[in-house]
Amino acid sequence: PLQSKPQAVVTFPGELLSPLSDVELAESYLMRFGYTTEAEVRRSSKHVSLAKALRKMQKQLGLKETGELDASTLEAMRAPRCGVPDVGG
Amino acid sequence: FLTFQGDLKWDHMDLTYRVMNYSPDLDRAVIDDAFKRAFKVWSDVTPLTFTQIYSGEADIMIMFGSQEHGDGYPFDGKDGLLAHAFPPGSGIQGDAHFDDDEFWTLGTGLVVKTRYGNANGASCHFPFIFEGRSYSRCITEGRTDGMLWCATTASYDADKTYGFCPSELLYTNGGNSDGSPCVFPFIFDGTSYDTCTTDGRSDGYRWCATTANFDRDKKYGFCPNRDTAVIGGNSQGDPCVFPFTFLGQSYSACTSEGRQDGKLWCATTSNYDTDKKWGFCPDRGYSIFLVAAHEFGHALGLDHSSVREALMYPMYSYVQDFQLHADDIQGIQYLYGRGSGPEPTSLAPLPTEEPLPTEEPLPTEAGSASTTTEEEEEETPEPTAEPSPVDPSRDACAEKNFDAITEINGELHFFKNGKYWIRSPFWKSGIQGAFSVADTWPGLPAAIDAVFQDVLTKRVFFFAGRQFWVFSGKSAVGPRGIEKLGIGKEAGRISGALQRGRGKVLLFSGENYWRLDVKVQRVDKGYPRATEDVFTGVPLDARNVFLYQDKYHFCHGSFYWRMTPRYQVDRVGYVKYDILQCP
Repeated sequence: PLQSKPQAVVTFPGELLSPLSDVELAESYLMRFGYTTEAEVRRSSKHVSLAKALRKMQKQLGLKETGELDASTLEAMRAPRCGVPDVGG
Repeated sequence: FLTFQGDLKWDHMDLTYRVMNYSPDLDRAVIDDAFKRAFKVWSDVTPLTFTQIYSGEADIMIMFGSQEHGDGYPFDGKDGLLAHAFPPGSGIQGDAHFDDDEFWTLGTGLVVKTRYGNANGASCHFPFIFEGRSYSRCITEGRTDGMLWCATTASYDADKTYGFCPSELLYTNGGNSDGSPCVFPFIFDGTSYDTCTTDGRSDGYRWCATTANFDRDKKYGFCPNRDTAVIGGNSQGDPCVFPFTFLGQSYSACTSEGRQDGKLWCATTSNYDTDKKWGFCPDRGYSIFLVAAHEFGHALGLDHSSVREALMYPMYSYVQDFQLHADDIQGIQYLYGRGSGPEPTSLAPLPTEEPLPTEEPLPTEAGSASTTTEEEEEETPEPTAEPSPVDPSRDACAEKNFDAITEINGELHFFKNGKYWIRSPFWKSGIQGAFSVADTWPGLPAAIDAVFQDVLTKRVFFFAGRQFWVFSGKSAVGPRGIEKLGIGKEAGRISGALQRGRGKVLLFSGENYWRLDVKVQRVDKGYPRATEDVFTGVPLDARNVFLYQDKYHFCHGSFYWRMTPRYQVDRVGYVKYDILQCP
């Protein structure tokens, strides 16, 4: 339902002025949980390495394997979770 | 399941653990109990034993911390990372850390354990009635000493049972004062304080002096969180101040004004416009039991599983009737073998959890268990017209929850394990039953997930797992697979239905819903859709969803959220007391 007056949007102190973009979120997530490494990203083109890492993550987490940053993959990346990496030591 | 490289595991079975510090979100006893139950999840299926020690080095050291907390793997504020743990070994190996920027509960919201009073430490009962008014938080009303208290039953007026709520005026945690309460004002670093403070600390924990002068006496304790303590923001742990002023408006409750994410927040001073002090209001939080059980799996040598329903799956999801998944059992028994206790598949219910429902085997996707087709009508013998109570002693008010709730012919029906009760507005005498589902609708399994009556044809649809039946009176068509309705594999079970008129019914599963065209028995294009996109503010994984008296009801645990046709939640209450109207 529409509110009677336009909603004011406030940036609260302590909150990020501009949240991470989807790609930034994906890159940090994939590196943090072991699906890719900085060296891999540097070695091949970002798009290729991201797609490969995404596919790996989607397989590991039982998501649809698209290699794309689709909605359900982004949702999974934003879900509360355990900090232990999914791949590697 | 996966184990860590090299099958890291403990070389002894009698493990020890120690809780180094406690989150202020929960009473210490609640945290201890949750950790104890979390270890029992694993000891039930292996020869492992876990003993809590209170000093020295334990195998598994447990601590709460936020951001960088000393191991080089910083947490990230509220939500996101919840906890982590290290594989078996000495030192930090085997330890488990929990992010104290999270709001720790038992998964269904604030847990306020009381002390003193006459309720033996029971938790607050919200809402409760005091002098005819309803309260959903701790109050000082009725007292002159400003101590926060609550009733531990629905009505203090009737029962007179109460306890005192966590408050720094009542006690402190940890420190070096044996739980003594704060003394206000107190002097610290030459400054006078009349509230708890984080000054002087880098870990963000609120503390106070337990004498009038910390500089002189060095006596202190950590402040427990009050029930209205905020999470995150820039004043974590401070209580909301009501009313507060925001953009010139006065607010006497949490609000999502000013935010796009809809999260509820409050100010922790009386004027946000001038002081800019704020934090998020308590939500359902994260179950310390479930997260601990997962982290302890790591501490025993299990890595993340890719089985979504497994405890060792990396994402958090709240499960009310927790049961260790076969994948987890196989993993831990691969490392430590079986225990001498009962077979893993028949776990005894945990002391504070509800009895586990028996799981009906679901048919394979290749087709439903029966060969009936849409045209076939299954003839069932006509039972007597009136349902006959099966077991009048089965009191609906004794049930903690129901498999399905729906309105049939204007009367609310409550289904549970092959029985059902009727609460009719027509009978003053309250609840009728228990009746036998099999007598009234023969051929149905004992455990069903959802029921709805088609308003136009009066036919009643039943759902169990991925199967559904359509009853006209006593004769049924089915079971058939719900894929015949056009519902994909992502729906494991239907949790409820909302009749929308014009032959349309919304079917809910998980966090999504489909719109069924009842006439053609097919869901419309463009579905599923996310429940939260339309039904904002209701629990996303409701156990029961039903329409009653033209309002949408979403049940979760013992609560229900009622939503108006304008999609506004206008009431949250107890299924038992408000809908069933149990005494």
